[in-house]
Amino acid sequence: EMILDAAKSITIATAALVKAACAAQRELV
Amino acid sequence: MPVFHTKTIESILEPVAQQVSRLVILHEEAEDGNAMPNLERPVLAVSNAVANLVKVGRETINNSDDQILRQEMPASLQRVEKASKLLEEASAMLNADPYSQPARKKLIEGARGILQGTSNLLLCFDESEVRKIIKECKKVLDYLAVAEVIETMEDLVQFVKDLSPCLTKVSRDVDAREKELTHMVHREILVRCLDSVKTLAPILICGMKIYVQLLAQGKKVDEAGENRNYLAARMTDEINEIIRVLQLTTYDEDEWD
Repeated sequence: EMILDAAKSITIATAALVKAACAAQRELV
Repeated sequence: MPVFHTKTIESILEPVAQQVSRLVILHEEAEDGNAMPNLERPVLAVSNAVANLVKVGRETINNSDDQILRQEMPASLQRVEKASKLLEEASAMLNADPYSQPARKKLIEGARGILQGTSNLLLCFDESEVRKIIKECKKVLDYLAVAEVIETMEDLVQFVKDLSPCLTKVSRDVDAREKELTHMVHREILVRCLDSVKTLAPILICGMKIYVQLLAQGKKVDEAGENRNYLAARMTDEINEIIRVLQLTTYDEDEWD
């Protein structure tokens, strides 16, 4: 189903965004 | 203990749920006070993905004849869109001030909103898929309800012709659904019920045939009728149990005892 693929794309993009935010914090802490 | 009730939903949500939890923990432990990197590109990727989901979601709504889905899915799409806007605002605020605390709160709120909105959307879609299976199960129940009025071989042949494709579809759909579930107890109940239905179906047809033949020969049919009704009732119970379990989405502690 296309809606499942679309949902998957969102969560992958959001996970990448949050990971970038977390990683930067950890590097600096 | 499974958090998500289907493997598909789990595979879609679990990775982002873990990342969001990390961000929340960093924030709550005040370890996110350092400068945030430029998040414009990843936020843009989320915005594009959200725009695509909204498009696909609207198409799904317009093409569906499921009134509950048509009623409930738009709210999930709005939730995701709103969350995406929060992420865009957070990114803009962090560009202006990489130490901004309100921007961090917006970032968390946005990420949580994406997770919650996507989760709601997937549940809404999943429930709609379950309703399709239940609709097929109810067709079988309708056929079983008329088993006791079949009195001729011609009607019995028609009965079998009508029931068989429905049973095949239910069997295929429930089998696929069972493999999708993360909850082991629910899976086991579905397997057990489906096996019973598959076993009972030919016995019921045989029982109905005996009843019809005895009736045609002018012999006593009391016992044959009782046997047929018992088998139809057993199958009805098994199908009703399948319907009940298909609708379960939450973890029930008691079932593990």
